Amino acid sequence: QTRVLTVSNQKGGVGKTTTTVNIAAALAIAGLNVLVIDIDPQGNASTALGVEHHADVDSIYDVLINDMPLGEVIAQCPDIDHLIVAPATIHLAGAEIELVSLVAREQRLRRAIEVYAQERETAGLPRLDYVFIDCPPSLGLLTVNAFVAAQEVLIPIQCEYYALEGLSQLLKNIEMIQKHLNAGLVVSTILLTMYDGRTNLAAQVAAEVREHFPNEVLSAVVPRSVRISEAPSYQQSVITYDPSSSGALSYQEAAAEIAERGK
Amino acid sequence: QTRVLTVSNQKGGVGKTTTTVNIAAALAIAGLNVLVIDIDPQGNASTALGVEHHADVDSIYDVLINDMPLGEVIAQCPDIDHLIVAPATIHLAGAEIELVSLVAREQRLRRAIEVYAQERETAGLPRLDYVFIDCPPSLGLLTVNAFVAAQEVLIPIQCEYYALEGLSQLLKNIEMIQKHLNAGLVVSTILLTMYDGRTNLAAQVAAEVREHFPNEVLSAVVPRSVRISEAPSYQQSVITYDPSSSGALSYQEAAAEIAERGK
Ligand SMILES: Nc1ncnc2c1ncn2[C@@H]1O[C@H](COP(=O)(O)OP(=O)(O)OP(=O)(O)O)[C@@H](O)[C@H]1O
Ligand SMILES: Nc1ncnc2c1ncn2[C@@H]1O[C@H](COP(=O)(O)OP(=O)(O)OP(=O)(O)O)[C@@H](O)[C@H]1O
Ligand SMILES: [Mg+2]
Ligand SMILES: [Mg+2]
Repeated sequence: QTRVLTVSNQKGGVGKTTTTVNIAAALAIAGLNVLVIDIDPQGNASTALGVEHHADVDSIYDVLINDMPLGEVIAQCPDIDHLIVAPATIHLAGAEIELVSLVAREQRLRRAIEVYAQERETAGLPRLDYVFIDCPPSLGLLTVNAFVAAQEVLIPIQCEYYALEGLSQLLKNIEMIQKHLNAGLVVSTILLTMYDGRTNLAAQVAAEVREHFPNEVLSAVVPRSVRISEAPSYQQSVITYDPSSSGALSYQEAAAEIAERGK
Repeated sequence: QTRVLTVSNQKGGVGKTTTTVNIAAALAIAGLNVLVIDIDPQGNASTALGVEHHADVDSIYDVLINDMPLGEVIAQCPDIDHLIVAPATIHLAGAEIELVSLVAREQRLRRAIEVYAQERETAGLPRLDYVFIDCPPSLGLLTVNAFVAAQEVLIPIQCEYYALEGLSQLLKNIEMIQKHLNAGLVVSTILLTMYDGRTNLAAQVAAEVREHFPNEVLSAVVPRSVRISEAPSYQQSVITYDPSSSGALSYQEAAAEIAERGK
């Protein structure tokens, strides 16, 4: 069964893209078939995975708004086998407003993924093991599409003060989705990111998150690490950029835990 | 003349709230009359400035959607004189979609500020010197309202790789606003934030931003500093939390430069 996870948190800069890119890379390097769908108009995941996403490239925008098949926009990640990417382009910035008046506006991504899975089967391609959807920092119709398409939500939480403030809003929105659009959606995974061991603040936030979500929080914690923030400037994940760094190891550990939980 | 600045950047976590709160605090402590308007549904600026913003509080949501006068939602910042705040509540999360079908949907914040300024004049209150609008990390109708209400845009740019990716999208959107909704809008100020002197990446990004925007970028640069990220957990700005820290001094310097440019 293909696991479809949406990586969401409307708080900005908490490590959604970094988590999507590095968990996907770690699983693909281990031999699993992984698709990353970038629905953030900024296209940071597309950049980090080295796939083109300038304005003339067919992208997830065309899939959501012009009914283009997902298979037609998917590109291979140049330096990781088994990892394919549906890129985001700048056109996606207008998609939220354009989606408002379309039919089945919340289901478009889910239907596109279902059709693509069928096509892979008919073409004799191996089944996808994982699909990760990188969301923008908002709770609009793009993120709603991701919540409807996914079975699981992976929430990265930065170990900073504001981290807990937006969480109740995010969980409320997920409840609404479960009630009206996708009853099977589950918050399966919470990952603590940018943990700076030198500060009390990080330890306090981490302790509070573990208390509220004992079952969902992974044991793996991603440290704040310069190597992680440098990797995207080389169009690489930290896993390929500096495999023995603390950042790479923590993402490898997190990927293993996610895979283990799905068994 | 009251200066109205919107603090915007759709990239998440770049220091929009931290910049709004600390520049506003520095100017108010210097004796200027400052209003902060929080239009981010997360309400981080409201938290950092110590004003209530739970679901039952009248907020900017009521101003934008229910035509409540701005003066009725404004609260005094408890530890800084001359600093008042229009808080955001969780209801604002639904405002983007609700605004789509309202009349004059892009002008609501501007009209509310104009009416409030009139009311202050009639009541014999001192004229506001500055209004800062803290935006969410998106380019939807809330941010559009801020762009229409403001004369200036202050863009915080994090000294990280993804910083430059979203910038062209932001500038394109501002051009659209200038063309159709607010011809007088100007990108007056760019502030480099979270500068980590230990990394080449920060220096490279800073150099590139200065090259592209020589006139807009302030000389003051805000360093990455734990004291800055700790201050909100005490409902304080770093200016009042630890006035002699590198973070507080850099925001004081940036505030002085902003004030100087406006002369
Ligand atoms: N563990 C880490 N250590 C150091 N830097 C990190 C770490 N994780 C992410 N970063 C950096 O922090 C910034 C924010 O991370 P990222 O872009 O992944 O967050 P995001 O939640 O996807 O942001 P947005 O809300 O804009 O989509 C990036 O510049 C990234 O390189
Ligand atoms: N100079 C700094 N040094 C260290 N930490 C900082 C600095 N500036 C901001 N932070 C911390 O980084 C995080 C992101 O900053 P902030 O919330 O101000 O960004 P934002 O752009 O307003 O985010 P959003 O996109 O969610 O609105 C916060 O936890 C904040 O405390
Ligand atoms: Mg991102
Ligand atoms: Mg903010």
